[in-house]
Amino acid sequence: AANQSSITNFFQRK
Amino acid sequence: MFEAVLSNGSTLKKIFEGIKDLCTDVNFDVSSEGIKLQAMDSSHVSLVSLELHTDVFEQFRCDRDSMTLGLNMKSVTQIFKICGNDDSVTMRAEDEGETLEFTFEKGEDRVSTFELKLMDIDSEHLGIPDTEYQCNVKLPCSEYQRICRDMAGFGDNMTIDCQKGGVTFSVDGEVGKGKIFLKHQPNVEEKHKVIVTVKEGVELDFALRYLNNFAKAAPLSDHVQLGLNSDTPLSVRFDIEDKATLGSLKFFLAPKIKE
Repeated sequence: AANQSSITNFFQRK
Repeated sequence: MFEAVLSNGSTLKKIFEGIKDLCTDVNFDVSSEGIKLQAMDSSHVSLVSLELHTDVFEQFRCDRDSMTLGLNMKSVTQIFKICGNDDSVTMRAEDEGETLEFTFEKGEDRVSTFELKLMDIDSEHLGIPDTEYQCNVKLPCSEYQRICRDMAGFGDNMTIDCQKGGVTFSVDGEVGKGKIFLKHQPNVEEKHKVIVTVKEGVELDFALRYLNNFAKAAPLSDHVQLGLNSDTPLSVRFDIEDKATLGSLKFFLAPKIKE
């Protein structure tokens, strides 16, 4: 099984 | 005042078609350097990043340091139905205006104008780092589109395994598993070229629903470029008319994390 990660985990909020 | 003329209106039409199913509302950030757009899908799994440099326009004027034009994607794609494939497009907005005016022209014979009401959109900006990818794959857009479409029939996720010599796309679903291998093919005619550049092999899983959504931007260019790094988002890049100098439409997709 695999979980979907969020893009905000990788790119910092400005 | 902001005013931009694009002789090839279908380019904008293709851009909007490429992002309309991912984002409902987007901000056009206009400056003297051109137009930028950044938006996440509603689930915050993927990110769209558009850059249109002034070189893509025949005329470009932005009197202010920056202007933010909030657009509803459904309305914009509706408006672009007016735009014929050979039409030029002029976009115009006053400094404090509440509308963005689109004019579609084919010669002087037929001129259509539509004023779109602008929206106030709260949007978060994410900092996208300049990334050097361990693996880069350049493949024909038609091939990318076909692989994503075919694989979606068998499962929800697709594994992209990039190694020296080629790239393997595979799916493991209820009915069975399958894979498609594309060989590094630099010496064939341009439209069939597949370029696989690998510093270190990378294997990652992604949701096909998003990969298929990105494929809607395929009419923008002949080739699409994938960038992969371990445990980081996939980059799917379409250069406008295959020329990076004009700008690009990029999608970033967060990988699936294996348990």
